[in-house]
Amino acid sequence: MEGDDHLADERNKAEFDVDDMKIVWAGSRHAFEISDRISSLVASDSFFRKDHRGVLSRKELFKNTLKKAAHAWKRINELRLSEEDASRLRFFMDEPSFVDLHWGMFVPAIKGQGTEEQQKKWLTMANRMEIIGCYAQTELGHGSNVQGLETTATFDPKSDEFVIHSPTLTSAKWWPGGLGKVSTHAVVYARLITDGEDYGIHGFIVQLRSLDDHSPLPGITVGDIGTKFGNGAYNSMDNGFLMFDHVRVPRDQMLMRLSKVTREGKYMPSDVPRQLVYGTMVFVRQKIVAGASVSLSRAVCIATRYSAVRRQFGSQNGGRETQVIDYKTQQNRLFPLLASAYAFRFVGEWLKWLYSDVTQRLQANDFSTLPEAHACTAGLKSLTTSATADGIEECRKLCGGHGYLWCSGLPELFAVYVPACTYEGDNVVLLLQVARFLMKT
Amino acid sequence: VSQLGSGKPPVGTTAYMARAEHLLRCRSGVQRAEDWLKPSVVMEAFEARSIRMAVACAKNLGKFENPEQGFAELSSDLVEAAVAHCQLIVVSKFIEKLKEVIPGKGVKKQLENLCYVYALYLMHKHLGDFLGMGCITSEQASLANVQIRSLYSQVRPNAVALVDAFNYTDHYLGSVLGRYDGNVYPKLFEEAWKDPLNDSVVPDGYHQYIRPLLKQ
Repeated sequence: MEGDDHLADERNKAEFDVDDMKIVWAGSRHAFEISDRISSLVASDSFFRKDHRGVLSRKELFKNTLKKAAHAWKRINELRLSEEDASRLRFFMDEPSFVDLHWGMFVPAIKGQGTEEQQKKWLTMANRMEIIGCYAQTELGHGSNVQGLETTATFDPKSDEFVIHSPTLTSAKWWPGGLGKVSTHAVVYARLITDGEDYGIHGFIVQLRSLDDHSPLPGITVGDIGTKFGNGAYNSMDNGFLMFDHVRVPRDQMLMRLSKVTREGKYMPSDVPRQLVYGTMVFVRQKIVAGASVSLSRAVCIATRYSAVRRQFGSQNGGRETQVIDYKTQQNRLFPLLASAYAFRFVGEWLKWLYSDVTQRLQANDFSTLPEAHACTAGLKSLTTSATADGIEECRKLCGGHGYLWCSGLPELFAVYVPACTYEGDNVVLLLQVARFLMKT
Repeated sequence: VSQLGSGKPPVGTTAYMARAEHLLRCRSGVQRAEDWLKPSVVMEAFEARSIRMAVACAKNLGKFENPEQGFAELSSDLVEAAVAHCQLIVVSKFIEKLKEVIPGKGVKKQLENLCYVYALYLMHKHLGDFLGMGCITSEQASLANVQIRSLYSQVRPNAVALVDAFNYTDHYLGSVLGRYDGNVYPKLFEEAWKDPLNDSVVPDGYHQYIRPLLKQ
């Protein structure tokens, strides 16, 4: 089988300029140039090899990920990469790890919910990775139901501290990436109680491990929640559990941009509108939709190329068999997915614009478009992640039996992708939010 | 939906609901398969389907004394209405993208093909909604299928180049089947040899388990 010839022939058939299409896909020439440069950098560095992930044990896989993350940080500093370049490098490393949560959730949470003083203190350390943080919201008994969280943060005016406590087994923090073995700190969400009143869920910066020997601090029980779906895949990540036994943190470690507690224990909402929190959700969901187009496009890329290489049936008089991509049944399954990858890419681009529009309006105290933006991002997150998870599995089937091999790339892609259908809210629940908004409209 | 008569115009992605009166009554004007390549025709069909499903839900909700109970009871219908609205958003954003100036030989044409593949495939997949809500007729649905087949033929010669445009390195793609050079089968063999089970010709456990079984 001369695979080389097949794809060269295929490329000669193209009726458009591929290089120009690359710019459209990337979003701009600038974005393309960064991606092209950084992806080549990662591909040519043997530290970032990933072809053996499927045969590593959980412990080896995890340690290998630590090694890669450390090497990536070294290269980022050696090459003096910008924040944008560094983020692309982590993206092309293509290995879920604690750094995703550190940069993707911990740092943004402090940026969004911390006061200027808090940002100065914590971001300085976080940006240098002198501390490593994660985002501890979800609990064992309460997934995306934030209102149901049970962890408490009770203010003690005598010592000017909050007492963070897990009152039940179901209140154990469960799932946060990076929490289990690596994070030294976490943004922890807990019910704020002061002066005998419960003011609902608020964020707190809590140190989990010693910065000297990495052992958990007194009152902290922390560990990994166990092996997850798929070989390799998300098992490179130390998703963790965490319980607090009356852990004390200074009052100024409550994230106080949106509301604060005074030295006397008085709860004070700030002038900054709470709707800003919903703005953050729009941001996160926009990222998820963009991620859907990436994952689906990877699966479609594999299935399309292999459909052009693979030949089945159709030979007459000893001639070559037919390329499976020429069968209408194959096209009817593959091409709508190819089209969906592009569709999700463009709707993701539009969501990026929507987020900046919403942010500008919020800064001008205009909340009029927020409910609609919130509903539509919820719906698009649901729609695109469900379609992508189904699409990757369809691509596996489009590759016949070989799609089931780990080295096809599809099993791991699927295993890494499917959690998207349940994070940031279960997809069906999110659609019901959209429906509620539609009914109100 | 409950605010449509209030005079307060819907915003953003629900702006089409301001044309409720038209969208609740209109019928698609498609007469030939090529008519399905008109953005306004596709948009109208998706908008009509979405608003009709939403209004149908709202009407049914109105039959319940307690709205929350009605919401719980009708949740499956509501999810379908939400999906219709979200699919409309994706289709509309793809069509909007095509209104931009897109440089490059043949690039726009390929994107147009993909846009209509996406929209018409969704229509085909959710045909029950479109027919049940009276947005299109079964003849128009057949014409949409004819058009999809024609679009597939146009996408076919460009398919590999369309995925090359993602510009993924072999490292990032991490797939023997999806290798850029298409040299799949020799590489599958190479990968197989690398597996720890192939470290020895006779497997660990032969003397302990297989031999006694064979020699019993």
